[in-house]
Amino acid sequence: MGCFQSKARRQYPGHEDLVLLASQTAFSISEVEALFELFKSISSSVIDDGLINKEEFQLALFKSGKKENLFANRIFALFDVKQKGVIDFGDFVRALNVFHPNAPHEDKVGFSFKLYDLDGTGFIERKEVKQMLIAILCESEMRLSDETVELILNKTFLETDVNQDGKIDKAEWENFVSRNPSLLKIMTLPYLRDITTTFPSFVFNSEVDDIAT
Amino acid sequence: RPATMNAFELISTSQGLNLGILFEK
Repeated sequence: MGCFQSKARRQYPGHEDLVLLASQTAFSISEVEALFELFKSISSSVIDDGLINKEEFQLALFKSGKKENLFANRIFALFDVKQKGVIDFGDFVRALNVFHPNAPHEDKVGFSFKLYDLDGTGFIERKEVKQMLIAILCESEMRLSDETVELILNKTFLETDVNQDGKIDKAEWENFVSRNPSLLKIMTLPYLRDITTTFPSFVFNSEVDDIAT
Repeated sequence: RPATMNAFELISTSQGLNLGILFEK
């Protein structure tokens, strides 16, 4: 007993969609198809409607859909560029493109800035960093006194907030990550280089005759 | 030791930011 709408939406992307997505990203058509295999498994884990909702996203990250996580919510919001409350396949491919090892460095810097600019004001404010710090402490079950949290914040802002106006702007962030490149490690997924090998089943549904990666 | 770390170093260790897990079967 299925609903018509969910059946209609669960189609494979057509050749034109694949060509378009491949042209907009660092992925080949075959790689976009391999990503669809991943998308399909995530988007059908709770409701098989061809879209990833927040619960499905959390389920894929934590193996539990009930676990609320500030950072997973931020990533979800940045993938969901049109703010529809769900991630469609185009959103998924274009967002993962930023995580490709060959993606431009400035795209990774920009995405990480938006990730930490929780309220989207164009600045990473001290209250936002504090909120994230408290979230990571809860997540890791690490207990720190308020005094220690303030010390970490002081040190962080001393290192990043060059003009000492209490907030980190884009230029300060660029400067900071260029001195601390390890902070951008989360912005690169080496798996994306090898996506057709990870999801070889894409060949059974392929729209292209000549599979080239 | 955490007091000597930068907040962003700590934040970047969050499981919620580890998208690599999506590719691990």
